[in-house]
Amino acid sequence: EVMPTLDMALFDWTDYEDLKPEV
Amino acid sequence: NAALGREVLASSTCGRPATRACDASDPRRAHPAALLTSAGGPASPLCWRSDLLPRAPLNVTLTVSLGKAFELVFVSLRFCSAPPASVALLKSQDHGRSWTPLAFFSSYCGLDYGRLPAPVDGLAGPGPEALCFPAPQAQPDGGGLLAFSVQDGSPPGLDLDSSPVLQDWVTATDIRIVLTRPAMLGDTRDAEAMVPYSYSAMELQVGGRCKCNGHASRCLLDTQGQLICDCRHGTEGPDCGRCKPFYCDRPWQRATAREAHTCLACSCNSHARRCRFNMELYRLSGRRSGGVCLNCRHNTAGRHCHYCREGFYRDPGRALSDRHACRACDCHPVGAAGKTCNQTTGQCPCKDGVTGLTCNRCASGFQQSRSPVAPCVKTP
Repeated sequence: EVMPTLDMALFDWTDYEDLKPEV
Repeated sequence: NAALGREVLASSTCGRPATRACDASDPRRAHPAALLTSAGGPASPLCWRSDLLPRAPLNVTLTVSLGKAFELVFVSLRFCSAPPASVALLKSQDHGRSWTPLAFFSSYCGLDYGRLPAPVDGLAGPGPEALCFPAPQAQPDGGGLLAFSVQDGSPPGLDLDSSPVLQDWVTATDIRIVLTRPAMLGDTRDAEAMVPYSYSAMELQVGGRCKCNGHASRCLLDTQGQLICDCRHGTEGPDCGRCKPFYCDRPWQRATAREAHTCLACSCNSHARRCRFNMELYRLSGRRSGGVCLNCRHNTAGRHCHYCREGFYRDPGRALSDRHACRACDCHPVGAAGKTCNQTTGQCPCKDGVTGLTCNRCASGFQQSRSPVAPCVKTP
């Protein structure tokens, strides 16, 4: 089974703003 | 003849001011030092002549620059008049900055040079040295020949290939002949005995070969007109005396008849243009390789640019020398626990529940969460 790639839009960065990668 | 065509500097030459016998401004009556090394040779009737030397010191020096280092075989000077009673022969290895004696020729070794006459039964010491030989004899034609062979000051049995001392002994960039005492005058400290005198010679020869340390078979004139070796074996310099910049995998050595001692190029897999030599690594390798590549490009690293730098991994489908041999890890910014992948496989370190070479997918039995800290959670 091939899983879909992680969807960056689904992540909630509210508590992790400092970890958010630059796009 | 390394002196052929080279300029000779004489500390004294007749004709300035002009006399009846010598006029520097009249080619028919001039006796310049250039005659000593011109192609005319002994067939030429013209001689260099010093000024009249009425009183001590009667030293006159003849200096010829060879333009580069030569390995001497002999030096000779043919006199037009009776040869001097004392002559010192010097060499320079640094283009005239310093001088060392090669030999002395005198009937007064102790008086003129503070030396004992050369022993007739060979050298006392183990290495070459400047000895004091008898002064050249006058020939029936009134002239005379000063002749010196490098063997004259060197113990028998020394081999040029294997003896650095002998290599040093025969190496010269310049030759200087100091005519110290005229013939016939005896002890020139006796003012009563002195009469005006001049030295006169016709041909100066410096037998030798262009010194290239065994790494060239010919010498050429460069764009500035300087004589240089046509270096091979990965060497460079006027005398092939050093390795070319990228050829430093082992130390420079003089070539011998048996071994070329080629300077070897560093092994950098086409990823570096410069390298340096490390003696410790060379010793540790059993004296085989000491080159260390500098500024490895194309994301490579290591002494030979033989592995990928951090954040890159080897593409197994490309040769090590390929400029794309190292690929970026490209670890997923959320799914991977770091940015550095396995340099061989390219596998990034994945967080729990994450899989894939770059950690960009949830593993089987996991699903994506909204938390960037734990991007994949077990499927309920």
